[in-house]
Amino acid sequence: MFEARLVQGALLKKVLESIKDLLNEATWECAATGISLQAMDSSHVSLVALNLRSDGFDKYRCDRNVSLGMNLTNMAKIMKCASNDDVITIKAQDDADTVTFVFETPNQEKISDYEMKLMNLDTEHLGIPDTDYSCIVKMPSVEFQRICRDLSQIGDSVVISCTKEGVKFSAAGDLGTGNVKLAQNANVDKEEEAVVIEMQEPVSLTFACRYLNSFTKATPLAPQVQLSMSSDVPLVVEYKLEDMGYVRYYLAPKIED
Amino acid sequence: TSAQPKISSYFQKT
Repeated sequence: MFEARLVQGALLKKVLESIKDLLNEATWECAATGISLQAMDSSHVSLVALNLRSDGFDKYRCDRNVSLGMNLTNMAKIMKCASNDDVITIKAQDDADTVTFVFETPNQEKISDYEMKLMNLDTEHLGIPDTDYSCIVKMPSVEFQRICRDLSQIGDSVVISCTKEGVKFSAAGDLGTGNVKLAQNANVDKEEEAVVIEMQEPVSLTFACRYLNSFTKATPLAPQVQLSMSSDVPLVVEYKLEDMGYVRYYLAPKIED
Repeated sequence: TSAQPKISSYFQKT
């Protein structure tokens, strides 16, 4: 028997919104430690990895590991039936071919349940090595979203250049060029407004706007985003979920032909 | 021009 109850059900809605652009289907791996998911987008260019720790749920029971393969478009249809202040419970029997979502209003006066068919997905799991990154940038997630959106008007790619002083995002296209520079700024009133750079050595890497824009669907999940970069290895874009886990996206830099 | 490598070429299957 698997059962996970989240009073803050809106969080689950946001998690789904953050991955459904990239993934049509995925397997939610449920274990005693929590729920995890790892999947590549259909073109195998980017990877999504997320973790929701069991202690972040208000009630969590997982007698044995279960793999819940889901069509995420269908899951999103069901999640749309939950209000933002609903309590959400996910339930599945061992070896079941369906999953049940229960939505309760905070006053318990309305309880809805939706049963969805599960899929048997042939999932490839990739091992992600621990990496010491040359640059780690922490910045407001809304700012990152804004920059990705703005620069994708200029070109298909964004060059992210990071030094100790700051981080620069650049794009070039038929109409001209655009640059956005952010200075390191840890002395702000609110922690979430800080731009903090941990640099071992400077990097300058090129990434596809299309994927960066998809990653920013996770913006509502966290006030800050963390970009980890090294030459010739995939960028990690991480959104930390308070007391719960993370959503991470991996994207390899473009290579000059 | 630049090429977009696949993520699967960076990480090993487990």
